[in-house]
Amino acid sequence: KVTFEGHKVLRIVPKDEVQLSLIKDLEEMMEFELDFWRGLTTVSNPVDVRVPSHVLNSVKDYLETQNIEYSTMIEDLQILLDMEQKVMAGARVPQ
Amino acid sequence: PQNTDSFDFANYHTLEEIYSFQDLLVAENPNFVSKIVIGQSYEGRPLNVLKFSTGGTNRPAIWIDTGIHSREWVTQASGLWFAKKIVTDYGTDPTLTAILSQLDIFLEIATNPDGYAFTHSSNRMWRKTRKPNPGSSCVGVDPNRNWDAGFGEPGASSSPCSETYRGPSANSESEVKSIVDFVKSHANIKAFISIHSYSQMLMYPYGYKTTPTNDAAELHKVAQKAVSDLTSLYGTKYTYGSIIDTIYQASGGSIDWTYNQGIKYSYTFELRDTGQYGFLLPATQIIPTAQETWLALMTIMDHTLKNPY
Repeated sequence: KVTFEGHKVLRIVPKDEVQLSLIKDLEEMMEFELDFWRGLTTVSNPVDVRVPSHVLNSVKDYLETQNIEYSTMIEDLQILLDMEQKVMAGARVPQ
Repeated sequence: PQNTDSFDFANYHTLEEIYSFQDLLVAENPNFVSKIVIGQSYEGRPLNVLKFSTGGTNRPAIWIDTGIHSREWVTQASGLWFAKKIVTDYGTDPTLTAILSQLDIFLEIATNPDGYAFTHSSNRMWRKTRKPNPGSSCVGVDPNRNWDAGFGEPGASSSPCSETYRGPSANSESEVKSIVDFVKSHANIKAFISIHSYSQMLMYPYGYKTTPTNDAAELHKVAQKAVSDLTSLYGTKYTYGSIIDTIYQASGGSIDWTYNQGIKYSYTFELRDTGQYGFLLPATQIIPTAQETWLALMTIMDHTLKNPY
């Protein structure tokens, strides 16, 4: 089973057309490393991207260098996945 | 569960549990619900569609599908809830009863069953189908870029490793081709609603081009009413409009194809987003999500009933 330890989901909100274009560049540069959960639309609309741990520093550096603001939507994806499994397993017992 | 009353709608389920639920619902409602197998997935799983019908032959119909992107679990879970809701509300809810007195409803809950099974067994984040791509180590096609509507144009990827890989040709995926064949052979589908998650949007064609459809004004008005009804329940905010204006250019999408086939009321949803969980929406959110979405679905279905074409 594929696991996602250390994968973060970042929420990036482009504040202008320049940032929109820079995020598009990031998407193209790292298409197969990053998993865009919520794609690039327009200025002010959030972009959610799953970032594997091995490229996390590069992505953060890129965003910070370009002054693009982001927040961490999911700190560690695997923790949420483990919780989801636990809830599912727990629900199955009484049935 | 021994019956669908005891089915746990507030939790996520495996594909086997979804298949069992469908069979139970049919067994409990033999004169109302039937199961049609419209094809097989790449890995040989049945593509089951529930038909809700009060009689007649080849009545005008409404199509609803959930889970074409397998990791969007709240959509399949909502599909299960919708199926039960149709059965419980028929005969008691006057609007739904009126709809079903003239229209059939087709509901495909697990539209990409191979992908869904894979999200349970191997990779929770899997979105695409599971067909291997010759010459590539990457597997699968994005089944919502594989329809014959602007296929291959900007808004999809030609790379098998991309999450938006369009596939080698339109309808190359049996999961898509089976619906295409069904829609064509039925030839009397009046509304087609494809349900995704997550970003709280209700959209209509087009996604592959900026040209508005001939029915854009009407589709917009219906979307506005549907979103207003959805929001009235829990205050969930939605945006709405054409795909290309609301989200981004996306070619080869399902509802662009259905609209071009003459199905005027073609819509696609992106369901609830708490802003914290993405595709991992907690199971406690399933029922509220399904409830609010149902209100919007009812608006579209009611409009379809009252505006025959």
